[in-house]
Parts: sequence; structure tokens; C-alpha cells
Amino acid sequence: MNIFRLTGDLSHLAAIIILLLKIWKTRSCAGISGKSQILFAIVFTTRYLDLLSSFISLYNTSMKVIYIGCAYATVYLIYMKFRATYDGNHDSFRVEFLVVPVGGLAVLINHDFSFLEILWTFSIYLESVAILPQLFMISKTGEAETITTHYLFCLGLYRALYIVNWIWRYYFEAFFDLIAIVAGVVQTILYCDFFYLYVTKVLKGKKLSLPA
Amino acid sequence: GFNINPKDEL
Repeated sequence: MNIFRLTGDLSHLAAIIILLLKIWKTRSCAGISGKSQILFAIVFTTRYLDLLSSFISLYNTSMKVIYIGCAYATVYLIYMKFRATYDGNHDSFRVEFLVVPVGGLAVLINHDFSFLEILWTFSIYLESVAILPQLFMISKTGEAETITTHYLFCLGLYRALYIVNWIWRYYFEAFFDLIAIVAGVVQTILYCDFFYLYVTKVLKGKKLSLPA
Repeated sequence: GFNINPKDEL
């Protein structure tokens, strides 16, 4: 464990909790893509099946359980408890265009052609694009609530910190996982446009709105 | 050698 991975994980946790609290406090999931949240629930489920087969550390196990629990709680709030506030008309990204190619890629490019390994690879590829329905929704409505932008910033920060973590581990631990690194870099690039808007607008006290 | 893919990350 290094400081970049730890702060990355905590930033990820902060993002998840910010989103849960936003929905809970406002009793509304307006502006939130339920599709992205379903994709994240699938990501955690397929990646953390190793909870049943291998133990790494108490930290590792507890974080996995918390991530999975929060992901399903978020999906429950959006599609069940606060369903009336869910903006399905604007959440129109076609997720099959992500899931099908990502599934095919996981079968073709992986470290080992075994059931658990392919599911793990699938989760890595899927996570890299799972935020697209959310970004698509914001570009479609042309705006995002400030709290939603904090959520996205924490998610993007988590990805950026993981890249620093990989550079660290490459030099100091002789560790690298090419699949995770390539997918992680792709994922971080997807946030760049948002980072720009976050710094130039939200941090200066303005609402995030896009020109029509 | 390099340690590839030990899956200790989240």
C-alpha cells in the first residue's frame, strides 16, 4: 500500500458516499444516471467475486464489501425508493453498446482464459467506460448540480491517483498490470474535459452549465 | 522479475 493508492481508494469512497447522501438528503436522484450506477454495481460484483476465494487483508475485504453494498444501495434508491424522481428520459445512453464490446474484449484480451479472470477483466474494461451514461446525461441536459460535479471530481481524482500509484509500484515494487493500466488511463482521459469545466466553473462558484 | 497482476488493488 502506498499513499497514492490509499488516497485514491478514499477518494473513490468519498465519491460513492457523496452520491448516496445527495440522493438521500434531497430525496431525489434528478440528474443522476441510473444506468451508470447499474454499470458500477456490475463492475464491483464481477470484480470482487474473489471475496469468496482469496483473502488479501482486512482493509481489502472491508473496502470491497462497502463498495458493493453502497453500489446496490444507490441502485435501490434510484430505481425503487426515489423512482419518481428518476429522469429516465434524459438517461438514454445505450448501454448495450458498452457492455457487448467490453464483454467481447474481455474474452479476447485477458491474462488467463478462466471464468474468474475473464469476469475480472470484464470489470476492469467496463469500469473504464461506466461513467459515459452519466457524462452523456449531463451533455444532454446541458447542466449538472454542483453536488453531482463534486461526485464526478472525486471519481476522476481516484482514477488519476491510481495512475500515480502504478508509476510508484512500477519503480518501487516491480509491479505492473498492463490491462489495468491501459483501461485506467482510458478512464482518466474520459474525465479530462470534465476536470477542465470543474476547475474553470465549479471551483469559481458557478454552476456547471454547458453552452447550448 | 516483474510481479504481474496479483489483484491486491480495489
